[in-house]
Amino acid sequence: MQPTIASYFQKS
Amino acid sequence: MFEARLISATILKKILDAIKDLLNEGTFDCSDSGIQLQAMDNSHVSLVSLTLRSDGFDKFRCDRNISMGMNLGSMAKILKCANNDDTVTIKAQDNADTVTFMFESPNHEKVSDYEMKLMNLDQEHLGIPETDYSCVVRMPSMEFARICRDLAQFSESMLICCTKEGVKFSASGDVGSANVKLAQTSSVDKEEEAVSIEMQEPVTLTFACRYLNAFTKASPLSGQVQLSMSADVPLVVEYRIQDLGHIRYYLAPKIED
Repeated sequence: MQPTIASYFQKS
Repeated sequence: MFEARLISATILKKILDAIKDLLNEGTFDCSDSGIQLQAMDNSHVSLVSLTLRSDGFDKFRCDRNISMGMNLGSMAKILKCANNDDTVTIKAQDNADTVTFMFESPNHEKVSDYEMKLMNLDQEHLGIPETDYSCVVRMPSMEFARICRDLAQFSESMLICCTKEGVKFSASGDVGSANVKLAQTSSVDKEEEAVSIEMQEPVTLTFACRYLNAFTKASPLSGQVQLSMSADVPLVVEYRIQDLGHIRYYLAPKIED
């Protein structure tokens, strides 16, 4: 499965 | 008023080549410290982060912070019009809806300018935490590009396994399997040819070849590439741009279904 990068870094 | 000048258009062409396969558009955030761009690729799997320091430019002026949303395909068309040894100046007025690229030949006898419309882009900034990575590998950028290209023939994804003995890249699929092992170099004539590994803990992670291959488009910017890895966090692939800044790509590891 390929997670998105946004699932690792929070929106700032 | 924003104005930034680079002695050679080549560097800007190489920077654009390094991002335009992943991004259709991007916002260049300009301040007196320099130019930054952060954007996710269209599928939101990877993140591109570009930093160009103001002191790396031949001339840099930024009176007020401005964000310039650009279509990178259009920017590529414009940069094609520059010769490699042309000086390039990027100019915009405060609150402008256009940006101008000016190219000057080395003898100043030919001057061309190209105006491009800016775009309003929904920019979603991600906060990237400071991380101490378990493994940091530095290796020749062309070698990394070669490995990514070769292994992509075997599988959609590639395993990167880093121990203190070395780093191993593996892929397996219908054709068979491929393994490339690189040991830390003991001595090299040129620093650019070195492979070095700083390891706190061994790491094994799986990544999509497609994205790694897209990142290697930055190889002309730097002789070396740095891979930073820790378990269960995104890989960082960094290319330093000499005297100017860096480009970093973040890629989420694949997880077993």
